[in-house]
Amino acid sequence: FDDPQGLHEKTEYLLREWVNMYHSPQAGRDSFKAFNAFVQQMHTQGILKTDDLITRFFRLCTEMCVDLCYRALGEAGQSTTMIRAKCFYTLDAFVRLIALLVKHSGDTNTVTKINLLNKVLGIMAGVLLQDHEVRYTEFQQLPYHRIFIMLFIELNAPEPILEAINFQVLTAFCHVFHILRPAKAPGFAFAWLELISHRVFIGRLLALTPLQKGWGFYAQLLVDLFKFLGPFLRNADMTKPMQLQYKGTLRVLLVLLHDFPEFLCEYHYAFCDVIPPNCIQMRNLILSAFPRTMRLPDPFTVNLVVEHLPDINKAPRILTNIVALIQPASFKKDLDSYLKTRSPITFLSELKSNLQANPQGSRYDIVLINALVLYVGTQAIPQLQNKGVSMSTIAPSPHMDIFQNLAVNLDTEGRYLFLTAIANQLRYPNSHTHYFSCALLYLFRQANDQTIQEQITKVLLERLIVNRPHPWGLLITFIELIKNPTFKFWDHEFVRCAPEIEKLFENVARSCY
Amino acid sequence: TGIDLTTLGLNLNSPENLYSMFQSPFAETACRPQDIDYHVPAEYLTN
Amino acid sequence: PLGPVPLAKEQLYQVAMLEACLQHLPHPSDSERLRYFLPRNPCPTPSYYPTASFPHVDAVEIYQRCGTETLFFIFYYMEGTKAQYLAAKALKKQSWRFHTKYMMWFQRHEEPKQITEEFEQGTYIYFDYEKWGQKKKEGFTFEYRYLE
Repeated sequence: FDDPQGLHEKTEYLLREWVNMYHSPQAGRDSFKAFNAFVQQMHTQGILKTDDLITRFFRLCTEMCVDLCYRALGEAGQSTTMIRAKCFYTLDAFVRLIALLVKHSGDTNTVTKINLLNKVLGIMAGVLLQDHEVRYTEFQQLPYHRIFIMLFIELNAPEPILEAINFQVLTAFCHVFHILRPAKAPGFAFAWLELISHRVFIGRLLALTPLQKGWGFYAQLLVDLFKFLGPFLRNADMTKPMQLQYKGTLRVLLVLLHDFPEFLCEYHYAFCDVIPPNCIQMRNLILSAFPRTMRLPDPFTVNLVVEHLPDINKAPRILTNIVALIQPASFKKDLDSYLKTRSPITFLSELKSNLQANPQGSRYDIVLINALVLYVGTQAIPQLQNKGVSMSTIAPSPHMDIFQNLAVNLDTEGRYLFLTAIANQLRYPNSHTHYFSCALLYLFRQANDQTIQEQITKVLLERLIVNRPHPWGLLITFIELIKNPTFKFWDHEFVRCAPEIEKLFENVARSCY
Repeated sequence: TGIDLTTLGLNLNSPENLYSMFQSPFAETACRPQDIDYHVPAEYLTN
Repeated sequence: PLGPVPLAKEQLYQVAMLEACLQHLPHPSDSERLRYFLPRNPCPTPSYYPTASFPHVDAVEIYQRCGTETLFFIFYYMEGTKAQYLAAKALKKQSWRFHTKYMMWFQRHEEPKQITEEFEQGTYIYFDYEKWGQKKKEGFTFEYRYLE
């Protein structure tokens, strides 16, 4: 509904008052003196009377700040430094007001504080999305970026009041950043990536918040980013802005790989689910992560016996609930039944069509294929504990029946997605890496069709020829494939299908042993 | 073959964590020490 | 073997928006507090200038080896940074004390003539920011409400 008569003028007056008070030397430490005086003015002006008025006040203030920025940005001949100084003069003051209101509202009642913060962030998001829609390519991210980051920094200052509500503050910001994810506000995508990769943001969510309670939030934001990039990476037609965004994403992932490898380890499955299958290097980067406590044996060690590695029987943590991803329930029921009793016998013949029930563009349900592969593998591993996982123990079994069926019956595209799902499990030494490495090599050896062997080789090779890093499990699998005579790798025609391919194999082989 | 990730301006061999000096996903270099806000007593902020 | 997937209308819209905002990329300084005296755009310096920060830049020992003026220079021009904080620590180690009321630094030069709970009177040295040097003052009253 329309704002009450006079509220706009009143708000404008108050905002100007506050900006002046904020910048005056008498503002006091953290502007507290100014704040006390200003709250009185808000009272006398009746702004704090109802929740609705407070909401309107913040929305109007936000809009006024934004308009001021658009005017400044529109001024010709101004240096960007001057423009920013002019914008930040008001924006920073407004942020300080919000921070002080959040800190001091409701006295010791943290719920009041967080409710106010959520309200304000919600208003910001609303104003931004409307502006984004209305102005279209004229949209400017500067005011919003500045408000969000300065408010985040203000509310994460090391103060007792703030420490008490820090996790809720982080939750509120992650929530609003999810709402403003690049797919929803592409005009804000660069600022968004700046926000979620700011050192204070990463520090709070991934390092300082106890019990890794912030990890799930951060993973969600990365999934948002990958989903946005997905369609563009999928076609590898990178326009300049997309290249910039992609490179920025690689930088952030490199920071995560270096500082929080366990985070990438635990959420790799969810990330691979939304990273396009042909986005090799970025996915390699994630799959290369390994726990910092782990010492990785050199994959090129001669006579490396993987089965004897201490970690090889430990299951990695996978935080995604893959069972929930296996739909429909009837399919899951049949799958479990087949794994247990190899019935219904129609299961295998219907498998392919079950995997194609995806209406979203691609003919295969990639999420289902990924979930199926990992689920079957994780069902198989416990049953092999006594005998130990190896090429000779993983079959015969209903699990490998399923894998062999997929290798034989899927078409090239489907088989590529299936083999990709397996290769995504070739990571650091753990029971999944070991099982799927054996499974892949078993499929290669058992294949009576060279097309399958060639495609297995391609899936591995495409991951090896890109720049580093390369996952440990990928390296040991490929080394085993080309070294172990039982695979007769070098006898295959496709190794010599073209001089440059032959040369490529020889180069890779030479680097392997 | 993708990008040589060692050319993205991050010191991947650093024994320190990278995120505390991370400047921007679009910047080629890390933050300089003086770029980073540090919480000092308010009295110090005399400018 | 997957083949390209044609971009949907939504993605074409996203590309258009992304193209537009390429014209006003965020600047790293947008994510930091404003400091008028510290330009964020590194000014070009001769190639032989050291660019990487030297080791132990975060240790107060480095600052303790700096001269007094240098420490005050860092304190005055690099406010809000770790360098300022460490310079202040080094100054305190040289028995300088920061007095909030006068926004100045004092160094007691000799035993005070008069000591009470509230203040002490004696000869002090204070740092004159205008002349970038130290000044001695007789009979100066030093109030205890200083920032330790």
